[in-house]
Amino acid sequence: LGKYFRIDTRLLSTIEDTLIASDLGVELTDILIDRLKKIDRRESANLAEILKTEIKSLINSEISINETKTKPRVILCVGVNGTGKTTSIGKLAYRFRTQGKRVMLVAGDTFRAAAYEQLKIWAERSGAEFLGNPKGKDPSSVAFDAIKSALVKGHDTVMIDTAGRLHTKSNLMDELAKIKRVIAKQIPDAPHDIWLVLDANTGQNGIVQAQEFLKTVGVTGIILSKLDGTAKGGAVLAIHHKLSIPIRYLGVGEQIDDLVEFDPGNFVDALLK
Amino acid sequence: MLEQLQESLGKIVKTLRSEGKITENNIRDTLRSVRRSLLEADVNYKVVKEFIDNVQAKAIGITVTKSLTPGRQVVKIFNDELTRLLGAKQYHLKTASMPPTVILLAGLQGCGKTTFAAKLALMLKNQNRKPLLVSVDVYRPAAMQQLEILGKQIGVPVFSDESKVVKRATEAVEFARKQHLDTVIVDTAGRLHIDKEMMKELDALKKNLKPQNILFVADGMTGQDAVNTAASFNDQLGFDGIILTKMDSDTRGGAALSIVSVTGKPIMYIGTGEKPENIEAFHPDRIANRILG
Ligand SMILES: Nc1nc2c(ncn2[C@@H]2O[C@H](COP(=O)(O)OP(=O)(O)OP(=O)(O)O)[C@@H](O)[C@H]2O)c(=O)[nH]1
Ligand SMILES: Nc1nc2c(ncn2[C@@H]2O[C@H](COP(=O)(O)OP(=O)(O)OP(=O)(O)O)[C@@H](O)[C@H]2O)c(=O)[nH]1
Ligand SMILES: [Mg+2]
Ligand SMILES: [Mg+2]
Repeated sequence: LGKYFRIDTRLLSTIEDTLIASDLGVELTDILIDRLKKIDRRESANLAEILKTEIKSLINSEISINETKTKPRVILCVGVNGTGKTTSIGKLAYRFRTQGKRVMLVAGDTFRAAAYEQLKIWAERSGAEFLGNPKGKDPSSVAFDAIKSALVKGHDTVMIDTAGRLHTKSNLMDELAKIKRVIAKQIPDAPHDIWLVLDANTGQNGIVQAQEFLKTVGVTGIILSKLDGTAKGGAVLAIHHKLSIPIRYLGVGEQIDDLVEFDPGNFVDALLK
Repeated sequence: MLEQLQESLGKIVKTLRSEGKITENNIRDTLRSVRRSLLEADVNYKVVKEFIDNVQAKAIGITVTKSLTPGRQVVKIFNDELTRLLGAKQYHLKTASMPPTVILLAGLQGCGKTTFAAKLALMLKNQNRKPLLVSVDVYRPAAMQQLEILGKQIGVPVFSDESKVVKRATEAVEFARKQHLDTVIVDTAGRLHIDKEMMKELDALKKNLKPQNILFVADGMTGQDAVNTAASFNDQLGFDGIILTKMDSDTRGGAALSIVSVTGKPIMYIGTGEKPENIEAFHPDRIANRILG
């Protein structure tokens, strides 16, 4: 395209700042800016819409979200420290309960102070059954006991909370792999979902987190928490673009109903506001 | 292969011959890659721009050391300048003229305040101080219990009376005074800087406690938004020092530069793990190296 017909570079630079400020990262921002560079100048009035379309096109809504029909459906929640795993499990339990499901929450965090007590309160709030071992040391044995119990009692959904862990700690990542193996031994194909909880405030390290958790245990979905703050959570787009992991839910507050299903259109609109 | 080698050698020789001084031209590529590296490290883009402009202004006209290329020289200047910026100010905990000293912790949800409260308490205990912990997080399920458990683990008393936030904190101070405990560490609930009611609560705590120290706890893996939250907490509450947590991860830690740059406040300690012992003094040169990658 001739130089005089391309979008004004200052406009592109403003857009670039917006994307970087939203934590999309340099790599994904470059990809998007390169696409915009190819646009005819006469389209500049539509630039906001074009940008929205381009970002939305990055989100592959075709990735099959196969919700297992087996009972119980086992969901493992993982992620680094403090991202909102325990709280998100409480919100999800409430959501599934409103869908008429019988839910069991499992205190798989046997390490952190008051983790058991914290999840127990969420189970009470959401009307889910609770299983844990207040003196428990081994998350794999807690998971084992929970699945055994859920199979007997006929729960629809079992959600297993795990301790926050840095992907750089190999012993902790090994522990997670073991929890998965123990679950799989009891129910083939389980856990049916492994959801990585990411904090919307997290920058580029979120991409590394997703890569490592994907490599160690597999990740079937992402929950992006704390979107009620001012962070845009753009790193989740870079993760989705690189690793094709579906974005399932968004955490938008600390209350039990502060969870919404991910909608690409709404997410992109909020991103560019 | 040989052509490439000859071409790059030619470039270097040409650059060294041309003037032996740093010019805009001979560091253009280096500036671009430093910018990219800082953004990848999560330094806020406005902070990056300002930082690069300042360093560039400082660097232009400097004579290049014989053993370095202009590019390498400017990277060294960046490292030195980043170290200088990060370490420019230092903050040491102030003690009250009349004990107890009060330390108030604040920050976003999940950044590591409660864990840091225990780390700080253990550190003070090992310095032969007599700390008292109190959590005024009446919101998060089992938050107060979490601090009680940590207190037991490190052998530091935890005040657990009264359920109203401000009263609980002031009673803790009163308890410390009566029991001759010299420092009260107040752990608060995580909150958003845009939550008016919760920021009002912090203000009420500040007015009633008149803490000698207010520390802003921030997650080391925070991205671009670090400038917004830090500036907002500093504008609304005002803090004396910064704690950067979870630095045992492989996060580059660019939030450190963002927060220091936008608030002018110094980083005091970093969290390097989940245990009460995992607190370290802040070393600007190490963090500078890490951010620059
Ligand atoms: N504002 C906001 N806060 C949230 C959200 N989700 C979780 N939180 C808060 O974030 C903090 C940490 O949440 P947790 O559920 O304990 O996080 P976690 O990942 O289980 O933490 P660890 O188990 O210690 O790794 C709590 O204060 C929650 O209330 C959200 O969507 N919005
Ligand atoms: N690896 C690592 N984990 C940390 C560090 N500091 C805190 N954590 C972990 O981060 C998670 C959150 O810590 P908390 O102390 O509960 O955070 P908080 O700020 O009090 O959370 P809220 O009260 O909910 O806002 C826990 O799993 C801690 O063990 C650190 O320096 N390194
Ligand atoms: Mg948890
Ligand atoms: Mg806390």
